Amino acid sequence: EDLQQELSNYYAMP
Amino acid sequence: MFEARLASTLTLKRIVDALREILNQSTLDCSDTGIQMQAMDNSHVSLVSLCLRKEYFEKYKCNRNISLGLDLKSLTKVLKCANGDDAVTIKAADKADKVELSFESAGKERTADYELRLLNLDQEHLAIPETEYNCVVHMPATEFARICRDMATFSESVVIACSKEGIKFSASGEMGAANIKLSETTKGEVSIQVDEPVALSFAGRYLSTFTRATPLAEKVKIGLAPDVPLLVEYPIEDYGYIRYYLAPKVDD
Repeated sequence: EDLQQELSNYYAMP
Repeated sequence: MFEARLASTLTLKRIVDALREILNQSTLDCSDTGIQMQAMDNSHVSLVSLCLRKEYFEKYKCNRNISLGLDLKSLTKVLKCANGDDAVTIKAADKADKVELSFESAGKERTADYELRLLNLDQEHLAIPETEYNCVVHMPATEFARICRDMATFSESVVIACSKEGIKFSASGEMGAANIKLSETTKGEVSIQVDEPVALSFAGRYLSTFTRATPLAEKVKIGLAPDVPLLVEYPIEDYGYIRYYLAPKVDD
């Protein structure tokens, strides 16, 4: 997707 | 039993408008403190988070936590049946499979009730930590919407660079390039707090989608930090907010 990072790479549940 | 009444349907229409471009369906989590919702778009690069504290409502009752899975297209259709100045009451029984929306005209001479079937949705929740943003900018929401619209003319990619001198939005494409810079104003329409300068690249079409929330708030807050998703926050009076998060583009 548009060379976008996915949010889960930042905010994944611990 | 859950029951919440708003004096004006217009704000509910505006909230749903701010969500429905990103989400088709979502779950409202209702508790005795208010309503929360968090959901990602299908591509998992942006997230919208809604908070409405119970004080926002004219009347609010929630004896037991309840999750209402809603189809936002259907909800929009129901809201179209109401006038903006109608009062709206949202009701759901415990373990209900439907939610009831009742609209009452300003003069109370007309009432209309609608039922919406609830959905059982699997929601993927993310843990968003309290983030210290290196740059925090407040600006008129209409100005942000205008900038996003103007950037979209030039490129799909928008660079947001913030320093003590101001916040700069840049886009360049086949047609040419656009640069818009805002400096802090003495009257306070634009305020810029910077600990460290930050420059990140984002997909413009998501930014434009976020500006669907413009009618909800006079000002928008933008938070930037290196390697962290962008925060775009629209306050809902003093009682809540819609926050959008957008992952930055990958450096290629």
